[in-house]
Amino acid sequence: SETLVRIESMVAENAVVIFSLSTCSMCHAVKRLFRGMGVSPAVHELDLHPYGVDIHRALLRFIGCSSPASQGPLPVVFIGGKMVGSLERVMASHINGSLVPLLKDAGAL
Amino acid sequence: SETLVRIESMVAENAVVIFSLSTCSMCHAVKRLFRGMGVSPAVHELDLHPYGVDIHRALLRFIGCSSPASQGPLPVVFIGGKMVGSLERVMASHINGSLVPLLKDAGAL
Ligand SMILES: N[C@@H](CCC(=O)N[C@@H](CS)C(=O)NCC(=O)O)C(=O)O
Ligand SMILES: N[C@@H](CCC(=O)N[C@@H](CS)C(=O)NCC(=O)O)C(=O)O
Ligand code: FES
Repeated sequence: SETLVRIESMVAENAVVIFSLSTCSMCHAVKRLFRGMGVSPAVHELDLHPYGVDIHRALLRFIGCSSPASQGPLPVVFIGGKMVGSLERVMASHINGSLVPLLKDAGAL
Repeated sequence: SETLVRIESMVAENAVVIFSLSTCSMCHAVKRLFRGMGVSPAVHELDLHPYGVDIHRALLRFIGCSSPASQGPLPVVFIGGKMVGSLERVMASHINGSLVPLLKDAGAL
């Protein structure tokens, strides 16, 4: 679909790409995490983006169906074009030491 | 104003009252915290409430002006009719032991 093509090109344009909501504390936390590590992510605030609703719905189909009904898809982090996931998964990989190598391989660090 | 009167009556009708967003992880966490303690809070999901927008704006005026511009007001917790605050403040009082006495005084435990 057109939206999936749009997402594909968005996640290819930067080593780290974050789909976010401008007023969401979890999204704020993941942005702060990356910036604190010296990474400059491309951030797309879906509540402010012209195609935000379509992108949000597409991400919800990709991701949302594998998580509990009460949870949303955001934030979603892509590193080197690959979906790394939620704040929880990013934090877990940061703690177990797999995040830094991933960022280096993608040229973000 | 009419909205403030509405909020006043809403926070009076239960020992613990939470203003929340149904899709917000921080709101989900504060609800889970109270339910895990055996408390039954009255939860008002402002994104689903007929007067949600007005209530949200009123809370933002009350609270939002005292916090950084990028932060929103939700979740907001009232215990015994008094504003206890954000998830951060509720967690802090839980950790320092002041939450349980507060809940007991309000008849929530
Ligand atoms: N476990 C996920 C939680 C994701 C979640 O619930 N996201 C919410 C915001 S905090 C969301 O996407 N809300 C928008 C929606 O539900 O459409 C994480 O760690 O990031
Ligand atoms: N420090 C606050 C964060 C509050 C916050 O940023 N809330 C966001 C949702 S996570 C909000 O109210 N968003 C709606 C809005 O900005 O209007 C807490 O611990 O609860
Ligand atoms: S909207 Fe509140 S944590 Fe995401």
